Amino acid sequence: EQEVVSGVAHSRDEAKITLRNLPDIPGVAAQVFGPLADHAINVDMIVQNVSADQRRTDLTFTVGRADLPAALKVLSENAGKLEGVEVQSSADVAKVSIIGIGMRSYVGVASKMFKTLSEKGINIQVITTSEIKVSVLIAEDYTELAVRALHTAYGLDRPEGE
Amino acid sequence: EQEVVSGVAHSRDEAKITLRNLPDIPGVAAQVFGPLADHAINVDMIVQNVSADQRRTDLTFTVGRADLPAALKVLSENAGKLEGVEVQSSADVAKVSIIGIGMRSYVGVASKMFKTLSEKGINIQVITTSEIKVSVLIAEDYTELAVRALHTAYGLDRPEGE
Ligand SMILES: C[C@@H](O)[C@H](N)C(=O)O
Ligand SMILES: C[C@@H](O)[C@H](N)C(=O)O
Repeated sequence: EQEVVSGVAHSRDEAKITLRNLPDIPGVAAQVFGPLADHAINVDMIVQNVSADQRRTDLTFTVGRADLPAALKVLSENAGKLEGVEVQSSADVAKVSIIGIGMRSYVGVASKMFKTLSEKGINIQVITTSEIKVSVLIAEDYTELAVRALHTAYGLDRPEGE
Repeated sequence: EQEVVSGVAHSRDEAKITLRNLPDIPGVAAQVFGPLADHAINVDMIVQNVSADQRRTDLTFTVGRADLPAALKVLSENAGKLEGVEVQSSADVAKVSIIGIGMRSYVGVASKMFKTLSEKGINIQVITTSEIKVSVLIAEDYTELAVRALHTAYGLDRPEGE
């Protein structure tokens, strides 16, 4: 069973914004991100799950912390105005990612990441994936603990003196 | 404003599984994916959003359609047994992705994707992102329409005869 993880990346410069109860109809995602793009606000992760009731769903995205006030202002003037929609945010998060090349045993890599974090009592707030990366958002206080635990779990610890 | 999108990818061989009301505490994601990894079930997208009530959250992942029965069986014997948890699934989805290299104007690329799909009346069910890719799940019937519309939007249409 080949280890295919090449690295652990992390970023503390993350703030999460969640729009609750977005109408789940065509055009809404565009209403969220169009104005953000027009204001050149850099967005990192975007996560939206399946609607539970075919009517509303939640959407979370992250920005650098310095961009949080600007992003919230843009939302308040646009999608944040949609009826029933609530905007929540927090800068108290960090993004931690497992990077692998050609992760054929992808689910094994993801499952090990989730298990390792849980063994340290670290709650996973958001999960998003691509073929080469599994990324999570966790509370910022746990960043160093998470990164160290993952380095050890995937055998990426550096030898002494390196 | 530089176009940095290099391609549109799509896969109809996708089935989505959503676990509703997972307890949002450490160890739960591991309980979902550990058994799937043990049964060598290939997982593609994994999407989890922030809990709305600090107690429960939903998690969606996709598998190839042939793996759907096996995945559902594994879940029914594991995380699907957690109190209050509901497992929903559908094979009527397709994954469509925009691929870019060094997407500096990332939010612009994502916003254009969402706008293009909405103009064709295509609802976006799931969104997940990485630095080089924005992926969505849509109803499978709309796959070809979505891919053609995105090719046109990003100027990727092939010249006649190619
Ligand atoms: C919620 C949002 O993604 C909506 N479903 C849309 O297509 O724009
Ligand atoms: C829901 C699940 O991701 C949970 N928060 C965990 O850490 O495992």
